[in-house]
Amino acid sequence: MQQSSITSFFKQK
Amino acid sequence: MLEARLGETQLLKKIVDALKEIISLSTLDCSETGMQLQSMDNSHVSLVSLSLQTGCFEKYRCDRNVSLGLDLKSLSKVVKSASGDDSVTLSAADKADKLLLSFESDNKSRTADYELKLLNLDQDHLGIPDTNYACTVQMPSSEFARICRDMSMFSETVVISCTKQGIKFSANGDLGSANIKLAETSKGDITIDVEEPITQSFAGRYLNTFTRATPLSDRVKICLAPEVPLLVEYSIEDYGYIRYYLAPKVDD
Repeated sequence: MQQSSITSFFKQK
Repeated sequence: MLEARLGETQLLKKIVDALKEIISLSTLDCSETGMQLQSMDNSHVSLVSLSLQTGCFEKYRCDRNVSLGLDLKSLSKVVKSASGDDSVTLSAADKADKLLLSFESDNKSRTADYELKLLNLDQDHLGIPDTNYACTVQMPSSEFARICRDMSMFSETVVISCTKQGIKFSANGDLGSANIKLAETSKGDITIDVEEPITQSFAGRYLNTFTRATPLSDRVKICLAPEVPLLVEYSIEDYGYIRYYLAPKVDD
């Protein structure tokens, strides 16, 4: 399994 | 200017302990409604969000918004030097390059003042969308800490499955496997709300790090939904929270 990044779910404001 | 007084340094110690293992530098944004902090860990796998409304403080004044760039290791050193039952006042000028921390003992016989240099941090702020979570579980925070610790002995990856029957934590590694199931209890210390069942995998070491917040709250709330990060929330008295978001592991 691969760790996903939080930035692929929450976008920069 | 900012002036914020907490009745007990203990609360600040617990907050710093809950943050410093996951982030080293962060900006504390202060406004008239309270203090907010948001940071990702260095690997951008998790996000921590802290909110302290003015009700957390014995006294709170913030005339103009001020952002305090903090080195949490330095802040940790300062709060360690104070006794837990001292009061602490945080103060900063409008365009401050330092944060003042003034500790005062219960009987006011001892005062200690520290100046902490502030950093000019250029941090990204992420927008956290409102999420309708498929599963929401509340349990004693000590129970969650124990499960995370026990799981991490077995594997780097912890699988969390939640159904109406309960929440299950599983880890499978070289040693063997571990499965811990919790069902809802009639006395209400464990509650499980499920709109749809879900199974997701997460990095156990992050879950373990989140449990540094255990002293802040007797309860922890865990929220899961498909294709979104896990939310682990500890409330801070009645007026604040620390929320950890953890990106799931996905199939290669």
